[in-house]
Amino acid sequence: MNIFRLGGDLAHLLAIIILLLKIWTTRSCAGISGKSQILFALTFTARYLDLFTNFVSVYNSVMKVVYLAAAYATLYLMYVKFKATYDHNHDTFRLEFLILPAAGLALIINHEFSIIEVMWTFSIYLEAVAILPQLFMVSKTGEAESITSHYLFALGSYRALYIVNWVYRYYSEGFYDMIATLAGVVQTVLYCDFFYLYITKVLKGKKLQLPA
Amino acid sequence: EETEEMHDEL
Repeated sequence: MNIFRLGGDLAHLLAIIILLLKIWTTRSCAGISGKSQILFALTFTARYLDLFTNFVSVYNSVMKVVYLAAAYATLYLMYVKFKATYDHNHDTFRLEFLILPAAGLALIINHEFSIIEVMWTFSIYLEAVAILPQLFMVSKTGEAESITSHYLFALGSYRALYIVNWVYRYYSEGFYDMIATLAGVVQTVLYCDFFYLYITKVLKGKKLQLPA
Repeated sequence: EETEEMHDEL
């Protein structure tokens, strides 16, 4: 565990907490893509199937449980408790366009052809693109609330920090995982346009509004 | 040929 990996995990945790708090305190999930949240729940579920078979550390197990619980809590808030505030008219991305290619690719390019390993690979590919429905929603409405931007920034920072962690691990331990790294780069690149807007607008106190 | 059980990240 190095500082970049820890920073990435904490950024991820922060993103999840920001989202839950936003929904809970405003009693609304307006502007949030339920489709992206479904994909994240699916990602964690597929990836953490090894929760009981592959013990790494107490830290890892606890974080896995927290991520899973938060993902399903978010879905519950969006689709049950505050369902009336869910902006489904703007959340029109077709999930099968992401799930099917991720599943197909996981069957072809993986470290080992076993159920657990293919599911892990599927989760890595799916996570890389899981934010697309949310970004699509922001581009459709042309704006995002500040709190939603903070959520996206924290979420994007997480994989960016993981990339630094992978570079660090490669040089310090000789460790590398090509699948996770390439997917992580794709994932981070998807956020670049958003990062630019966040830094040039939101941090200067302006609302995130896309150029017309 | 080592693969598997190397998933020590989240």
